[in-house]
Formats: sequence, structure tokens, C-alpha cells
Amino acid sequence: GINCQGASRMCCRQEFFVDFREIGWHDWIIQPEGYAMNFCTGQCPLHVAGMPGISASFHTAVLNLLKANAASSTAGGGSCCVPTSRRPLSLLYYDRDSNIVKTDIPDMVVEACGCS
Amino acid sequence: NPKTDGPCPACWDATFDLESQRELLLDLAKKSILDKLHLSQRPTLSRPVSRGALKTALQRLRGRRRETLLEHDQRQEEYEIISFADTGLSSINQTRLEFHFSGRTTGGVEVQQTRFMFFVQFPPNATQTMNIRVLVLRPYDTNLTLTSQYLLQVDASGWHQLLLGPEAQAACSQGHLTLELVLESQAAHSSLILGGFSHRPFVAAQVRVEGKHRVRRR
Repeated sequence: GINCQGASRMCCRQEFFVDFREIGWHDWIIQPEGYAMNFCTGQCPLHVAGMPGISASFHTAVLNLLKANAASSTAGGGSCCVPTSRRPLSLLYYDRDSNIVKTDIPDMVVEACGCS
Repeated sequence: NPKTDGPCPACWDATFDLESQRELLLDLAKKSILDKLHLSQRPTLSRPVSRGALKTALQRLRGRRRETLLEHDQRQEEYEIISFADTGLSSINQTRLEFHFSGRTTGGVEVQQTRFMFFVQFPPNATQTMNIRVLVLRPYDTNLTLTSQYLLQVDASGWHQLLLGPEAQAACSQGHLTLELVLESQAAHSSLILGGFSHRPFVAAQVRVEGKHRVRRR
């Protein structure tokens, strides 16, 4: 995947960190100090559709462009910049009874983005 | 949803200003965490635990990881709960400890393992052995029926661990575990430290979500 930087408007992963202290949750969430949520943003032209990590090579880009041109005449449907890889978020927190709970929440942190 | 004809949700940067986008993301993050933890709102701490007790409990548990790694999807269904004791009725040689579990613990989950951790300190220069009988009592029973008991021989000051059986696991699943510690030796009751700063007894429960029927498409 590609991390967003500069003025590129292509599909990329934008880092976004939620600081638990900033939102007033640091009293009940013991660890970690924040949530590296991240999200996907950017455009997905048709010729990069179905390519996690955008253009793997020049040849695949050209092939996809050909496919996209063929498909665009028959079907509408756009391509979206979506997460292609995620990892769990490990939390240590107090529940309602002030017990301490340790759990892994699956698929919470976006690690990479690509075009659907 | 790429299949709909609407605008692609990832292309929102064209319609949202930075501050709105940030607010939206923060709300999304909060909602996402609460949803996944099956909470309707953030917990309000009614019985806060001292930082000392928390630190000690975590230190005791650190390094006690299971030797065998579980399958990825199975691991995602598991979590651990540390419940600190509330001290109930006590006398000169016995102490009752109450542990409360609720929310995700009750219903639809299976308590797989329950470990009871407690701290014992003998008086200085004393060399003695102390027998401790740990009784598991039936939850919410006015007569506190005994369900099982364990005899422990303690001959050194420090933290001690006791793996509790299925009766205790069942009690945790029902939301309430009562233990009674009975000293059987002549050791002074004060040698057993309960609830003092970082030496508060606790139960560590390993819990697994149950009732998920896996359907495999062929």
C-alpha cells in the first residue's frame, strides 16, 4: 500500500491517530494510549481497479486499462479506495465492574489501502 | 459500498472540510470501539483500582502466556478479565472475598480458566507453614453452599496462585464468585495480607465467546 503524502490524489492510506487522553477515555482504557485508526482516501481511476497497492507494474496497469475500457461500456460501477489489510487492536480496559479486561478487537487498524 | 451508484465513501475529501472530517473520524473511532466491546457507552468507574494494585497484578500475569499459540480466529474470540476482590464477612481465621463479573462475561461466553492470586506475608524471622482452605461458594445463595474446596500449603511469603476448577468457572460465568479463605494453622491472621495497596487479591479469568456456529461455503 501507499501512504498519503504530498499532493497526490491517488488512493492511499492516511494515518489517523486517536489519542485516548484527548477524547477523555484515558481513565478507562489502560493500554494503549491511543488508537492508530488510519483510513483510505483518494481516487481510483478505472484502470487501477482491482489492484491492491495501486499499480504493481506498468504492464498490469495497461492490462487493467484495457479491461476497464471494455467494462465501462457495459457496466457502470466505480472503484473504491478501500482497506486491503487490517490488523487487530489490543486493548486493556476497565469494564463496568472496574474489572480489567484484555482483548484483541480484530480488523481495527488499517494497514494498507488499494482500489477495489 | 462500491456496488451502489452513490459517491465512493473513500472520496469524501472533496466534500468535507478538515475539521468536519476529523470530528467524523473521532466519532467513528469511538463508536467502532464501543460496538466491538459490546458497550452502549463508555464505562463509568464505580470501584476504581489503585495503580499499585493494577501494576502488581499485571506484573504477576506477565510472562504467563500460554505455551501453545491458538489459531488466529480462535484467539480473536478470547479475552482475559482481572477482577479484584471485595472483602466480605471476615473473622479471626477466615476471610470472604467477592468477585463481580458482568456485561460480556455473562451469557454467551465460556470461562475457560480461573486463577486466583493472593499475597501472603509471614511475620519477620518466622518459619512456619500455613494451611489455607479455599472454599468456592455457590453464588447468590443465602446459605452460601460449598461447591468445592482446595487445601493449600503455604510456606513462604509472596504471591501464590491457585487454579480454580469448573465450579469457580461456572460462578464467574454467572457473574459472581465468592471465595472463603480459612486459615487452618496457628499463624496469626495478620500474616495474610488482603487488600493492602498493591497486594489486593485478584482472579484472572480466561474467557471465550461461545455459540458462534461457523458456516463454511463450499
